[in-house]
Amino acid sequence: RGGTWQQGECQIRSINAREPSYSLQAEGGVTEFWDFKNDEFQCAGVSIRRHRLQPRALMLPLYHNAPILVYVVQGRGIYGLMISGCPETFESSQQTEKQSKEERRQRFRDRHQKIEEFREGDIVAIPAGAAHWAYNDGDQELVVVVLHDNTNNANQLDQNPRSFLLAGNPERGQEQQQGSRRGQRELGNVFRGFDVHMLTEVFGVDEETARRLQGEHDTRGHIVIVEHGLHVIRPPFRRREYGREEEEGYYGGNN
Amino acid sequence: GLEETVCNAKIRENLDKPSRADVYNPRAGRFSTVNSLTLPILGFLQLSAARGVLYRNGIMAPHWSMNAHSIIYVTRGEARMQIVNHKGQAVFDGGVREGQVVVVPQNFAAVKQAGEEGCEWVELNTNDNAMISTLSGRTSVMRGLPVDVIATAYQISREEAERLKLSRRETIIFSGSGRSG
Repeated sequence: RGGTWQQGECQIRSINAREPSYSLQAEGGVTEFWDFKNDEFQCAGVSIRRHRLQPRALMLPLYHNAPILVYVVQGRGIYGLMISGCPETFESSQQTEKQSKEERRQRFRDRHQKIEEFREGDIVAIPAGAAHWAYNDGDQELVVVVLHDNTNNANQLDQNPRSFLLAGNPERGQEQQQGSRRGQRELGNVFRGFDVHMLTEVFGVDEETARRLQGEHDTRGHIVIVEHGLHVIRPPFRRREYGREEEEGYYGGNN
Repeated sequence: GLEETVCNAKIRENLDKPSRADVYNPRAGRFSTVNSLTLPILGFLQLSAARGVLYRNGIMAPHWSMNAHSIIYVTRGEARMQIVNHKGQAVFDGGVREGQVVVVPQNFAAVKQAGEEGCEWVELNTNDNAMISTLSGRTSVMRGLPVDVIATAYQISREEAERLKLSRRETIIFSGSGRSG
């Protein structure tokens, strides 16, 4: 751990209880930031932010330069952590021979990496550089507080917290809140920095889809509303009723 | 463990043998790595290395390093390379050729496509087990995302999302047409 106290960062004369000093508004919620340049945060080598997601709001995929620890203050939701190379173990079942070609065409079978749920009181640990997303599937606002451990050994960049967005257009959200056009082209997701032709080549898609990846005209920000709710493959969560676990149904074919 | 002392530790490994490749695509090239698992002394040094060879127009998948900076030295040929920071800005977009060095900071997204002559490079990483995460391909982040998340995130149909997710079946070394060069 890179101790900032060794560089004289911890010569603190007073400590204050602090409120967030900056926020980033988006379609489906808001992220509030505590100023990481305050002495206490610099000394501890950390930064703090708070996300508020409305019901049916999706935090778009992103990764950070440092490991993060999330505490769920209120609400519930689901999240996915994508580690490149890990298997896609959540998958739709195989087609049966009885299904017609038409049925097969209509019913797309997806497979993806593991999805987990989180709820009030949970701590979630996410390694540096690991891409993740979150979705509020509850009926109340989802509030999470996030610690970024910027001086952790896993971060070899400087102590500034950095978020690399894989979708969306965060600056647009900020503009809406601040009513300023300054910096309109300064922030974007990582695909924005790649050439459109390069994206068509590496993803094997047309130019229109490649431009969608870049999200240049996306005005929703980094948290978006999923109009009809998010449909993903996930196991049913067991419910407890009066201390008794509901039985899960099992069925299968003969060998 | 006398055999494990620093006095007689193994400190050499040849990365250039094609038969040693960790990733190989007959149409696009190969990629070999050496880390503390294959050369234990690298655990002390906290360093690792990789060797990449791209054939004509071959593409190294867009990716970021999760835990290391990468210092790339081009040993032969040339490639077009793009490096993107956390603001979505291309901090490098240009050609690299034999004898040049490029630093790719941790977490910065990078892609390279070889030119007509192909491209070979060695990359030295500041972690003894450097790990990359790819944006496209069979083992990429995009593959790990549910189709509904992709469709919502990029405002595209489920069919387009499916195509985006599945169209590239290679892992990190892709064949390319050269149109983007």
